[in-house]
Amino acid sequence: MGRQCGPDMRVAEQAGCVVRASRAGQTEAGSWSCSGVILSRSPGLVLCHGGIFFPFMRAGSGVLTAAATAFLPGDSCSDDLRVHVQWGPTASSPEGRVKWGRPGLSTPQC
Amino acid sequence: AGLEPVQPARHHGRPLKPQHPAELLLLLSCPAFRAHFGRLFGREAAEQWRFASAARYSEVSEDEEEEEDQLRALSWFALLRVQPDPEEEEDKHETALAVAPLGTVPKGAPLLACGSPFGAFCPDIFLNTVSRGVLSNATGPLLLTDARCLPGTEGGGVFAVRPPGALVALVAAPLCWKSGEWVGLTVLCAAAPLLRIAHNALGLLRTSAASLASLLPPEVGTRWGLPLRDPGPTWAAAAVLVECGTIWGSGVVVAPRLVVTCRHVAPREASRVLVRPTTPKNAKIWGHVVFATQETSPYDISVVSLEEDLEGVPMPVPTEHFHEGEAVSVVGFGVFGQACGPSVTSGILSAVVQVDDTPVMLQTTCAVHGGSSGGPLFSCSGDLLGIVASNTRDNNTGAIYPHLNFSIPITVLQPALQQYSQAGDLRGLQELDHTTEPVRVVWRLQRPQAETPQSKL
Repeated sequence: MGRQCGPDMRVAEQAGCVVRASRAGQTEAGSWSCSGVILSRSPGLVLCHGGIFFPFMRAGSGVLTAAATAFLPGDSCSDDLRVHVQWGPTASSPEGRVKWGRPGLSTPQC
Repeated sequence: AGLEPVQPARHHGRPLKPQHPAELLLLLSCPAFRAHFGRLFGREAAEQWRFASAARYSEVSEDEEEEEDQLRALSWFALLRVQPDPEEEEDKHETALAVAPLGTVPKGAPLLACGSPFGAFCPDIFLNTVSRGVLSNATGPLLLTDARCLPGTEGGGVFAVRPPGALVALVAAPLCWKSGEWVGLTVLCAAAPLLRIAHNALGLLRTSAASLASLLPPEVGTRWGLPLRDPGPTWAAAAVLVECGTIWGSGVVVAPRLVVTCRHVAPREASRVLVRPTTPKNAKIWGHVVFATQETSPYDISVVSLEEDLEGVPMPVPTEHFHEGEAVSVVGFGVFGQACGPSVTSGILSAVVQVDDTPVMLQTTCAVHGGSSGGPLFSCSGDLLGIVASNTRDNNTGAIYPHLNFSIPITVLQPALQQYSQAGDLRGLQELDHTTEPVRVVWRLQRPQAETPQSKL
């Protein structure tokens, strides 16, 4: 079965990732996770949903509702926050390289 | 629950990258998004709306306080710095990410959502699952799409097809219910304002973070030389809001002074009706009902004659043919009514029900909500296919199915509308009150009676 890959699909898959927030020493079962967008790879910058960080807020979630608040620094969350990001194979890694536009065909590297 | 990957994680059959540690730089939120969210979903409407969120792994919270927290959190996003991986090669094939400036993607434009249902719960299966839809509505930086998104996709990117791959928004609330009805729309926060806030905020943080501001993706258009404002499908402007007393619904302009809507929106002949076109903004024109079918007619139709021309509204071209499976769109004021302009939802023409080889009912997979009745059903080229009459309710459970809905084919109405529009002759419209029994049976969603066997005597 071929893959329909327009440029939007390629960019989307390349930029997509999952983000996991947990407490130091906690197992995966106790973590929160969501999706994200890789804005830059090196250095790595990711934009994701903020909801997974609220259980870690030092001052509780009440600070969120102040109408004009547009941002809070990262240290608004407690020190035991651990964040991990995971993404799929990138186009450059052999596993990730699939020739777009000619599904079903590949060009093995010589 | 309970799935445990026992082999190295694989993504669609290819190994995932290992998890990279990251640092939380910023929590950010767009005040304008929150204001629009409060206006659309807050105050007196609040008790009607429910939003799904990515709960912790397997726990589902029920208590109200956490639900309030969830609502607060819904409009917040996070900027992370990912620690470099010395083994990661520089990716020469990567396409530079660009961001669509706010307002450049028009309603009805195709969108691609990319997220991971259930977050990191099962990434080898669900990482970067894509879903297609259209931009259904927009009010400031708060956008809605009918692309299906599931819990865990919060924060996932939503990309434009034109310009290809431009980041338009991030998922804020994947699923929402209104009064127990699944709405089938996903709430998005536009990316451009969020990244501007991130850019400004980074400048205020520690110097080591400030330099990251230059890495944020640029807004497309200036550099790519593309037109910044794509007007989008002109035909959508033929949809109008119709108010008759306390009842409101949708309608479609079929002639400069003629609007068609549903009888249950404007039920009584001669009653006054207020019509609000989409453009110009805040315009409103009075009219009155010149014809409404009887309650007994299966065709739930009302025709309104306006007191003045509707300037600048494109007249839709009525189709003469229907093609099951073709891409279609519904434009209507369902869900939000006057709170924001009409919503566009997309789908396909799933069935054309015929009696004696004549189409008498159309079904689509578009999301149709209360308030969309009377609105237009368009083909992808903008031809008018029909008038939306209803979605589906399961009378046993009371559940509503927005994606199974019924429209009256325009071919049923067109000759009569023309007769009235050109000569003021209502006789064609009055024929709608005298349909055959098989047509009634179809619209009562009954099974057609089997042929009564003729007596051989």
